[in-house]
Amino acid sequence: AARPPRRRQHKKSNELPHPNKLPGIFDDVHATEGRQVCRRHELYVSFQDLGWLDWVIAPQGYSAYYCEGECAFPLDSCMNATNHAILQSLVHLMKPEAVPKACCAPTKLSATSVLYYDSNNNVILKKHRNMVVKSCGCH
Amino acid sequence: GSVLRRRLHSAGVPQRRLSGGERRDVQREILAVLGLPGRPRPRAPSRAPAAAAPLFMLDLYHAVAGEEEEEGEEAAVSRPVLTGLSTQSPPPGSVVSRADTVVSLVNMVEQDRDLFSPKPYWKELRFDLTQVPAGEAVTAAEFRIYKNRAAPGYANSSLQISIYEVEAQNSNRESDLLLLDVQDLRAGTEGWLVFDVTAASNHWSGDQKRSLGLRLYVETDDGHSVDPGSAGLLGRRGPRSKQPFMVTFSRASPSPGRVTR
Repeated sequence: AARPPRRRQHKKSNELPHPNKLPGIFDDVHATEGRQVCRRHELYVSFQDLGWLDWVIAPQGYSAYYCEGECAFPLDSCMNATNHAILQSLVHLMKPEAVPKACCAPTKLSATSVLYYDSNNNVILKKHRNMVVKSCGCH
Repeated sequence: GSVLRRRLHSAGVPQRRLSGGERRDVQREILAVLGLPGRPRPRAPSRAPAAAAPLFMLDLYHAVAGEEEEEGEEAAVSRPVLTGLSTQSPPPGSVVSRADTVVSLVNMVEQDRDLFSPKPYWKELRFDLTQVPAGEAVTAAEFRIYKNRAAPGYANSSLQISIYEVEAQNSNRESDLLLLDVQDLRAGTEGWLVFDVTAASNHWSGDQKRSLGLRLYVETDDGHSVDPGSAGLLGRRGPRSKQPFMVTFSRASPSPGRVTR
């Protein structure tokens, strides 16, 4: 079962004034209380459940993962945000109806290999690129 | 074998039941992502991994999968360490590069010119190449054949085994042959022999070449032709775990445009 989302503590940062403290502009900003930040989640693709183990030799399935979560200001360093995503989330604060938040999406994908029989009983090892999410980020 | 990852059951989230048609569409989509036109249906009971090729390929899979797990996308398939299941040596030299597809070919027709025929004796194996991916560049190809101890008559001699590609068969004269690889070994040698037949793959692209004839000649030091069977070379009549096969390594073109559907 998925772990209950951890409650986010506010980071105490002395150097930069907290956005909420800036007069006027960001008054109505609420930290993303209770909402999950952009991160990687478990997703297992099972060849067994698909009933394919009569021709797939290995693996029986693989962890593909997926990305989900908020890309809300301020974008923490762990959210792999592009510069553009940071700017977009700032503009979203000012014009939420006009400009959406940045998207939580894979920033690094890796390959997975499948070993299987073809219909002539040849054995084939095929590498499939971009099948596994290694990390997520805001784009 | 492979580690079974914890499967996530989203408790409380209603799981939509797919209709029959939707289930077929889902499977077709996943097969398309895997680059397969349809669901393979192997002939023989596919759960009998005692044949030589599957054992070798399973070893190669574990080496490659281990690399992918650790290093991620750019993992160079360095020379995999083949351990355990198959006692076969890894692909020769630095052959294993960053292959996208490795195909082991097991369908072949065997023909022998043996002791009951005029010399020189040979063994010829014609492989079906239709499973070699047409859209990929073959980076290496090997032929693997098992050798038992030679017949007693050759006990202490050295043998030279040459492998040729049968380029063209002629009705009234000897076939046109291209030398691919040569190995010198003791008659008493036992185990898998690996021949580099990459040179034969130059004209496999497209639909030109759908089968490949490989012909083996065996000679003693002083040039006497030896029947390959007497030299201990096993063909298709050998045990399943020692039957010959080919392995091709190919790489996709740099950016194969995904076909929009």
